[in-house]
Parts: sequence; C-alpha cells; structure tokens
Amino acid sequence: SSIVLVFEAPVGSRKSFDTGWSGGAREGGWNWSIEKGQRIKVGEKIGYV
Amino acid sequence: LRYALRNTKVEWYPIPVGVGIGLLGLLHFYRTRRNEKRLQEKEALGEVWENEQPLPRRRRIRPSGPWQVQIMSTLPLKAMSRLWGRFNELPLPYYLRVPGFKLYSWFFGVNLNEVAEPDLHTYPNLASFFYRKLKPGVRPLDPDTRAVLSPADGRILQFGLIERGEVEQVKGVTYSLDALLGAATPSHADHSKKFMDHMREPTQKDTENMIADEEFARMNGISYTLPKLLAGGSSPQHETSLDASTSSEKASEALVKADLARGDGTPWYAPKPTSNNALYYVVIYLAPGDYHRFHSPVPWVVESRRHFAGELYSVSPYLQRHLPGLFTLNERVVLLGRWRWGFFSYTPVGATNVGSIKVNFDSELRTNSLTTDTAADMAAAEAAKRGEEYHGFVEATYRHASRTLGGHPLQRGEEMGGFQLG
Repeated sequence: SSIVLVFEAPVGSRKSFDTGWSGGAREGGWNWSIEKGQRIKVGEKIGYV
Repeated sequence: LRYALRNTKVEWYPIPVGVGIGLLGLLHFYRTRRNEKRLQEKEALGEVWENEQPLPRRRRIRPSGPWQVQIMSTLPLKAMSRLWGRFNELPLPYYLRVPGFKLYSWFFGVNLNEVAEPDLHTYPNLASFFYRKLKPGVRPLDPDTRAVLSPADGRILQFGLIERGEVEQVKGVTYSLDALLGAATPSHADHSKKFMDHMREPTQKDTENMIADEEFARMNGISYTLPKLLAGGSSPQHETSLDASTSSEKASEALVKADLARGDGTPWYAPKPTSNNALYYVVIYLAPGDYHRFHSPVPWVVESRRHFAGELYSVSPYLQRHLPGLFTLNERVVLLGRWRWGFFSYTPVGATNVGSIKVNFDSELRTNSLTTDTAADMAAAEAAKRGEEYHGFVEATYRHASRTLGGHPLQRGEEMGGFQLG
C-alpha cells in the first residue's frame, strides 16, 4: 500500500524546487526534511513551512 | 497401458508460484475471450435475450509495460485479493499463533516490542495482527508545529514540487494530477449552487451555514485565497468575499461557472497564480511488515472523498518502476480538503496483498467489495446512457460533519484509518 499527499504550501527555496531537499530554511517557505528512499515513521517530520 | 500405469514411477513437483500465476492469467484471458466471442456470435444471429446481456462494465484500462505486467493485468486481482483476505480471516489454531506471528515478524521485520498487545495469542488471525495497534508513546509527534508529519510508517519513494499538474512516480515516470485526484465534477457546482440558493433566501439558519459553504466554494478553486481558519480566526478577505457574494446573484452564478473551469484554464486544485504558493507531493510506500494504520499529518479539514474503484495491482517499488501511472490505475480513496496554507489531499492507494482501505470517520465507505464494483459499473452505464463522461469515482462530502468548519476536522497525528487484509 501507499499514501500520496498533495498539498499547497508557500514557495520554498530554489534548491527545494530542484531537488526537494532544502539544505537550509527559508523564512515562510516550504522546506523538505526527507530524502528519497529514507525509512520514516508516523509523526516524524516530512517538511515544514 | 495397465503395465505402464502400474510400473511407471510417478513423482509430484510443486509448480513455481510465478508459473502458477502466469497459467492462471492465461486461463482467465482465454475464458474472457471465449465468452466475448460466443456473445458476438449470438448477437450476430440475433439470439441474445435481454437477460443474457452482460452487466455493463467500466472500461478497464489495459496498462502497458513488460510481459510480467501484461500477464498481471489479465488476472482477476480483486477476486484474488478478496480470497486472500478471507483466507487471512480464518482463525488460527491457538498454539500456532505465536510461532506463526513471530515467523511473519522475522520475515517482514515487525518490531514486536512496539505492539500494543504483547500477548500474540490474542490475535485470532493474520488479518487482526496485520491491523495491530502500537503502544502509546512509541510514535512521538515532532514538536515543530510548522511541520507536516509522516502519515504512516514506510519508505519515502518520491517527493517534490508539482509542475504542469504532473506527479513524478519513480524513475522519471509521471502522471497527471487530474488522473490521480479526479477532475472537477458537476457535484462541485451543485454544492456551490446550494450555497448560492442560501444567498437568495438568507434565513437565520442559512446565515449560519454560509461560512461553511463559502469556504467549500473557495477550496474548489473559486478564490483560493483561503482564510487561515485552522490558524485561528477568519481573515478580512474572508469577510469581504462573503459580503460581495450576497450582493449579486449574477456574481454568484459566475462563481459557479468558475468553480468548474477557471478563466485562465488552470486546474481546479492549483493555487491561485497570484499567490506565492505551489503544490507539493510526497509518496510513502508501506511494506507488508509496517504498521498499517495511517494518521493525519497536519491539522486539516476533510471536505470530500472520492472512491476510485480501479484495480488492485501491487504497489511494490518494482511495479512502480515498470507500470507507468500505477497510482492512477489502482483502487484508491482521495480525501480532499484544506489546511492553513490552502489545498490538501490525502490518498491511500490499495494493493493486491492488502485489500481494503478503511477511513474511521466514513462508515459508508466500502472498498474492494463486489457491491462497490457493481455500483461503479452501474454508474458508468448510467453516465454512458445519458451521454456523459464517467469520471471513474464515487464522491461523498463531509460538509455537514461540522457546521462551522464545513468538513470533518482532523488534528495532527490523529488516527484516520488504515489498510486491512482482504
């Protein structure tokens, strides 16, 4: 089984656009906190605004 | 012959699983083709009675891909899944439960220290063990309130920004967001029309409902400068929009039209071009040994759900690499709503070995059942009769779940449902 989330959020950093990984926060924008293939558990952070 | 039968040594060998599935697929394919041919012959001779006509079926999409995928697409996957589910609901002998579940846990990597009920005897069958609960506190929520949390245990398959309405599956294969979530339907306009009716006859009761309806209309693409309701309080934009709507019936009807297709041709779920927002996506894969209940990643309001009957292909990373648009072929429940930054959707996708999707706050929802398949077939036939396009899903709304929010509210980390065997 899989879960697909699609959501709207304020635009993040340019790097976040290209690779998904922010590498650094941008005030008010969306930033990912995950990497492809990473194991994750319920309640852990995927990203933040 | 007698001599040969008596003296020939007979040895039995198990057929490999792959060959067995392949043969089953070929047999099913042969039988389908034979029945179709027979019906065509009868039709040509004018011998088909009305009650012999097969039930109108949804057009099944034949996926493209390598031969493994082609064979898989001929299999009765849903029937197999139901059979598998029934099998797993059979009670296990008491003394086999502990060794059986321990073997399963060892093979699929289940951490038994996290299971809420440590006495494995209490799980009567594999289905109940599969849908196990975890001990309180073993999945702490990230303290950052700005965060989107993981909805389930699993592996991140893909994530990123949605550009030109397309979601990347894996290895560069993309599929359209419309195909995944479904396009805007007349039902959206119906809801908006109801809202407009309130505007025409504003009674006290209607005034109470206005806020919810207006928010719903916004979610579906009319305005999309959504009030940050969950962050607390309504914005000035919210109030202005409400007042403006009450003033003119003409403007209201324009909004209904805009609900289905925006003037600039952008899809209904897209953020308003003038806003500084974008659409993001993430795909999480749950392996057989993972905890199979799913939770809310943010505080949000679910406004509607769409059940796509689809098929039940496996969603393993192998098949995702080889079957383009896998998620748009599979049975899935699309939950649509909004959070503090705008549109939010949550889509559990079913698979052959899992079976059904449960949503705790939706007792009407039945997935992977003959009833829903038949209902979907009939809806497709009805739409064809009316000369309309069948959108491929059955939709329900939660607008009355909460008068003030216009949908079903969920807290971050709240359990929403899960995947069950069968």
